[in-house]
Amino acid sequence: SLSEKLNNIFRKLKGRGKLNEENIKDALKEIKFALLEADVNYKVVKDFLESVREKALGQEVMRSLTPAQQVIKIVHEEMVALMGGKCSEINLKGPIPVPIMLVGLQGSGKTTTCAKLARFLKNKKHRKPYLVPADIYRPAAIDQLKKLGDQIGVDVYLPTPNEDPLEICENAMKKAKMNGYDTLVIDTAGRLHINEKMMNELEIIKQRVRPREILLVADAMTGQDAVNIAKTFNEKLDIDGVILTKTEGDARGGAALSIKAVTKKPIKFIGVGEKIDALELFHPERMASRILG
Amino acid sequence: LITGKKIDDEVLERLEEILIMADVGVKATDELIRQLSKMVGKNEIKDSEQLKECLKQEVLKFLKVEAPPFDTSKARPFVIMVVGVNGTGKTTAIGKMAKWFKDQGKQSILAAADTFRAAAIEQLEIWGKRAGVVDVIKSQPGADPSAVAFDAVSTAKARGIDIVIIDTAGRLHTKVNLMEELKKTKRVIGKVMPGAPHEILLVLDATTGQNAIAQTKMFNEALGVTGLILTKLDGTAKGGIVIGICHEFNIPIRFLGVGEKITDLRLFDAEEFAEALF
Ligand SMILES: Nc1nc2c(ncn2[C@@H]2O[C@H](COP(=O)(O)OP(=O)(O)OP(=O)(O)O)[C@@H](O)[C@H]2O)c(=O)[nH]1
Ligand SMILES: Nc1nc2c(ncn2[C@@H]2O[C@H](COP(=O)(O)OP(=O)(O)OP(=O)(O)O)[C@@H](O)[C@H]2O)c(=O)[nH]1
Ligand SMILES: [Mg+2]
Ligand SMILES: [Mg+2]
Repeated sequence: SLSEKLNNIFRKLKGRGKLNEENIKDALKEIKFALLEADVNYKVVKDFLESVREKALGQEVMRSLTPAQQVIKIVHEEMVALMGGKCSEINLKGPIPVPIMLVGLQGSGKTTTCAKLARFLKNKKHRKPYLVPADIYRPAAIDQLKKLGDQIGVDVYLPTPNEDPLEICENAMKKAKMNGYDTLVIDTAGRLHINEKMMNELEIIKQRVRPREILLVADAMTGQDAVNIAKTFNEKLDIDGVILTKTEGDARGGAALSIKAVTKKPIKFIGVGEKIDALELFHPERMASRILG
Repeated sequence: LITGKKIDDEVLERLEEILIMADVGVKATDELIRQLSKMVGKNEIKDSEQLKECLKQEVLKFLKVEAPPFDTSKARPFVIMVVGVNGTGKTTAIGKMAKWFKDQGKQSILAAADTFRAAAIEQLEIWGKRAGVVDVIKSQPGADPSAVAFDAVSTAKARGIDIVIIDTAGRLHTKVNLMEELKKTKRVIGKVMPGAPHEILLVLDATTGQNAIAQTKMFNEALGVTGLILTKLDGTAKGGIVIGICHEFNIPIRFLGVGEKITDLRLFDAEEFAEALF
């Protein structure tokens, strides 16, 4: 583990005294490997190590800690600070129906998360959500959202065969107003951040529907590419937050740090399973400990 | 990024960055850089052009796997089981493969053995139609996946169908009961037809990081994976994780997924893949 490796490095430190350039250098190397193995982006690791080095240099090793513990404490604190110190709430302010739109790469978990979010809004926030299946491309995508909606007793807008994604959103909005739904949860098709036509589709929906929240749904096991994905979605849509899925596996989840570092937007929820109740609020300290291994 | 420079620590560090950012991973990158440093030390590499070529050759060594070729005429029906974690592209890959075989004049039956996820059966049926398969064998949502696999292989045997492809539910490799379910499906298939499944393909998403190693390890230990499919290479991810994986587990890459259309399936070409890394 990282703490064992750091303990070995600092075992050679004679007595106590200050953390200096020399003893920090090896520690930073170990931290670098730990973060890269956890899938934190290479460039994000470089920046992160620099901020740790600055914090650690010249610090008096506290009486109660070994130098290794001191460094781990700094690393952990820096990471928690980076991940967004406190829990970020979902924004439901403004005139109803409040639209929430989920976006992201293919297979990241958007459709399932839409249903999980609708269930959360219904049971925990006592809202009346309306699910909107705006994915007309993937085979049986609308069917998938409809079946999930049925499982949790949340109504799902049913598109007609010729509606395009924008029309689906606008018509669902009209229907929601007429029938007193207070929240729209919009499922969009998975798409590549480099597909201009598909990214434009989202920009147009954003302009016309004005979602209160645009949430990027990202897979916790994503590797170095997480920064490219997050950066592009954020630049095109100015996302409001992130939902990290499939976190209950053994992926270290370094993508969380990369995404946060490059977008500065909060991770709001995590998916913790395939079942429709498997959605939790994001806790920065837990994620930080996991990434550090 | 590194052309025109003489080989020094800075160049090797640049190389490390390229490999790590391609998801090659710390361990495999370390091994590759060590090999190259040795060659530089012995003066076998004079400039960065040579360095690039040597790196490509080292990567190719990692990617080349001694494995039997993918030959669906070895048995009839030739049974393929497709597995992997959630959302990697299994169902889509099955549609693409069925079309691939159809174009070769082979008839396929698909087994909708993902009886868990909402509309998984409907999704496979649409792909089956698009690929022109003979039939999609299915049951009810919530039914025993092994029963569906059993029916599909029995049907294929009875009707002299060339190929059976079995779609399974996505599952995290850490979920013991779900991995046991897969083992049971494999056993049941073997009961209907000894020697089957003839191919167990693990589908990996090219955007996945180091967790792909753990995925491969666990699926391999549970089932014996005979081939990999690497999907979503049409994005910006390089899929470098397969370099370490092929090297460590000796499992060949059978196909690449390069898009969402039924024709977006390619046979794996190691040279092309190594070139595209830089
Ligand atoms: N283990 C686990 N699986 C999840 C989680 N969230 C979603 N999934 C699974 O991931 C797979 C993909 O989920 P979808 O909801 O279809 O993903 P999507 O982003 O809508 O996919 P596209 O629409 O094709 O882009 C399914 O098998 C889901 O059950 C999670 O938190 N944990
Ligand atoms: N861009 C791109 N998308 C792909 C590729 N292969 C599959 N997809 C997309 O990835 C998403 C998930 O594909 P599925 O076939 O449902 O994945 P799966 O592994 O069967 O998912 P589960 O059964 O839920 O575990 C869909 O939106 C597919 O269109 C590929 O090679 N490139
Ligand atoms: Mg979807
Ligand atoms: Mg599937």
